[in-house]
Formats: sequence, structure tokens, C-alpha cells
Amino acid sequence: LPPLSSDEDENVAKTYLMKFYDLTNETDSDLHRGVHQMTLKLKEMQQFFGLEVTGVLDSNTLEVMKKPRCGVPDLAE
Amino acid sequence: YTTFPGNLKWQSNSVTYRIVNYTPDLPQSEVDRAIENALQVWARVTPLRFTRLYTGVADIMISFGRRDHGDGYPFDGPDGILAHAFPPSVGLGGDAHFDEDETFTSQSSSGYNLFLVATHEFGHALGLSHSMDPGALMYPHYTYTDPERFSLPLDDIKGIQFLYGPNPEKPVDPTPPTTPNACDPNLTIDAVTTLRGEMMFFKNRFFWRVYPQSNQPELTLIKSFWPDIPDNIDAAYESIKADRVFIFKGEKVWALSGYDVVSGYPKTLSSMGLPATVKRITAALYDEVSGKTLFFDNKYYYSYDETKRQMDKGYPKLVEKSFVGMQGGVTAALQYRGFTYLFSGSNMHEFSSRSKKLHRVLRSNYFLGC
Repeated sequence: LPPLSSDEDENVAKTYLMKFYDLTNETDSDLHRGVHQMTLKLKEMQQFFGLEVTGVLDSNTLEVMKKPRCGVPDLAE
Repeated sequence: YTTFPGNLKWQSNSVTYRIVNYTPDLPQSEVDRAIENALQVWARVTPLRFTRLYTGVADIMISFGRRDHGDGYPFDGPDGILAHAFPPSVGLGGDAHFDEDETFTSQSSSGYNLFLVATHEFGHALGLSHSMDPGALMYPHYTYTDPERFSLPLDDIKGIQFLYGPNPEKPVDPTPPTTPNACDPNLTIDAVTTLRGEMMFFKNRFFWRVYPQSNQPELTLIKSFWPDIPDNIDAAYESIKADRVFIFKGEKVWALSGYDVVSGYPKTLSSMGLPATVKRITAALYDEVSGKTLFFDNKYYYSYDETKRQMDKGYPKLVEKSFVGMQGGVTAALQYRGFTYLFSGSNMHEFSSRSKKLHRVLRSNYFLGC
């Protein structure tokens, strides 16, 4: 599915991953090492929900993020 | 199922709870009943016993609040997050908070059913984390099911019994709801249809969505897409001409336009042109070659002319007369990329749509990425 590019969608995804997948703000060292937390966390989330694991924010992934749900993180802290 | 790190659980099987405040959405008696019933779901399958306190500090403190309600995990207004609960521990541990900005209900499928939300949250309060099983109560998404018919799924039973063991007084329900496995070699499919390029395979409470672009089928509860469509459907097909998907169960038929249920449905089978003597069909497909819709009733089938809106004469016919090599009754049917697929039990027969020649006999999970 085509990746989504809207800033609003990106923000929805970022907020969701921070709440439920322990996404933290990327540090300079993350970027230096080529580690993109957002991609890793998206993959974790896609795997959890049985979506195709791409690490890319597509319409299916966003659709799942917008469903009503429990506020407990999916990956226990 | 999963548990919290360290398998957090109550050390005693006697657990107390207190309803600290009430939602104005429901009479207090309804809230009391929903909470009590939700706790009993877990008590039925474990040695846990719950005692209500009216004052002081209970293990599970139950409250309704909105936005920032004092625990550092603010709610987000209507929809989105409905509730949260903390794993067993002292202080906040075990407490369950419900978002007062939601509309909680006790009877209908509108709003969010308090019993269902509470049962899920009490799973956390007892030590279960979220499950990856889309059929489990502990799956993170809310899906409406009729509370009167609610039965704790096997995944949740296994999870809570891992922590506390089984109920020594009552035997477990021998047939708790389970989640189908796409790679089960004996898998049988209830119904199958295309929908604007994707394929949908229905099984019990679930369906798999298969996209041409993706080799990973997605398993979803039927109710999470269409709360009014029943589980365990008989048949489904996509009418290219009408740009609709029709879903059949018993003598009723529902129509979808895209993912939306068309108003005015369910209608009767006879509204689709079938004789009044037909009380149930087992499969259906739209034949692009002839422009006809085929309705299967086990080993027989009818042909419906979508243009003339009437049944063709000379039907029902034996399926094996037209589809030579077909064995057994047809339990699901699909036409896809020039082939007609007739399912029977765990087998799927692949015929050329033009010549009706049998090409292969495959397993019913052929399209499910196994």
C-alpha cells in the first residue's frame, strides 16, 4: 500500500507509538547509527496486529491506530 | 496471551474491589451489575473470589474520570482510549479507570458496553497484558459482542489460569471460543468473496483479508467491521454489476457497499430471486463470463440473471454435471483471475471459468499464505 505522507497522520502515528510502544524522541546517536526508532516501533506495532510488517506508515496501519482501544501499552513497560 | 514482566499477580485468591464513583451514562444498579458480571467472568475459570468494599482501600479501585484524572496517564476525550488498568500491586496497582468522556451502555451495541470494557480492564488488574490474538478478550481493540452470549475465549482462559490455576469448583466450558489457524490443514471456510480487489475468507467469528499487494493475510473479527453482520455466515459474493457484496445467513441477506452495510437490509433470500423453498444457501459467486450469479445449495446450484433480475430456467442443477470432477457439497465459492474456486470441506477445486475444466484440487487455505 502507498505510504502516507501527511504531517497530521505522522503526528497521529508518533503519538500512538509513544503511548503504546514506548517510542522516545530520536537522539543524534540513533540517527548517526542509522537507527530509526519510528520505523522499528512501527514494525513492532504491525507485527502485533498481524499487519504486513514494513515499518512504513500505510493506510492499513493508520486505520488500526484509530480504532477505539484500551489505554494500556501493548508492550508492557 | 501475555502477562506483565515478572508475572505480576495477586498473592491471595481473595481480592477486594470498590466502585469509587459512577458514570451518569447508566443507572448505578446497571454499573454495579456490569462490574460484578465482569469480575465473575474471571472468577468462573480461576480460584479467585471477589469481595466488594464500600469504604477504604480495595485491591481494585474502580473509577470514572476524564482527561487528566490524577494518575499521570490522562484520557483523550471521546473515542480513542476507553479505559486503562494497572497490573496487580499496592497503591495504583489493580486499579481500573474508565474514560468518562465515552458513552457507556449496558444493553445496546451503540456506545461502549461497560461490561465488555470492564472485563478487559479487570484482566489487566489481575495480571494479564495484551494478547496478539484478535479473538481474545485481552486484544487491545474494543469489539462489541452481545454480553448475554459472551464466553471467555480460550486464549484468555489459558492466560489467567497460567497465573492462578483453574477453578477447583467448576469444570471449564468444554468449548470456549477459539481463533482459527490459517495454516490448519483441515481448515474449512464458511464463505469467501472478493471486495474491490481484496479477498475475504470467513470463518466462525472472523475473516481473513487478503490483498493482492500483500502476502500477509489479516485476521479480523467480523463484528469489529460490521457489528450488525452475524457470525458463522453461510455465503458471500461480490456483484461487480451492482458494486456490492452480499452476505448470507439462513434466510437473511445483507448488502455491503464498500465497507458500509447498505440500509434496508437484511432482506430475505427470496428478494434475491431464489425460490421460497430455499431456506439457506451454502455458497455464491458472480460469474463474470456469463454475467450470472450462481447460488449453491450443497450439491445443487441455481443461476440468477442479474440483468433480467430473474432466475434462469432449468435450475437447480447438480454441481457435478456442470463442474465435472467436483466432489462433495459446495461450502464456499469464489471467482478470481479467470478461475472458479469451489470449496468443499478442507479442499478447494480450481476450474477454468470459461471451460469449466478442473485444473487442480488444492487445500482450502491455498490463498492464506501457508
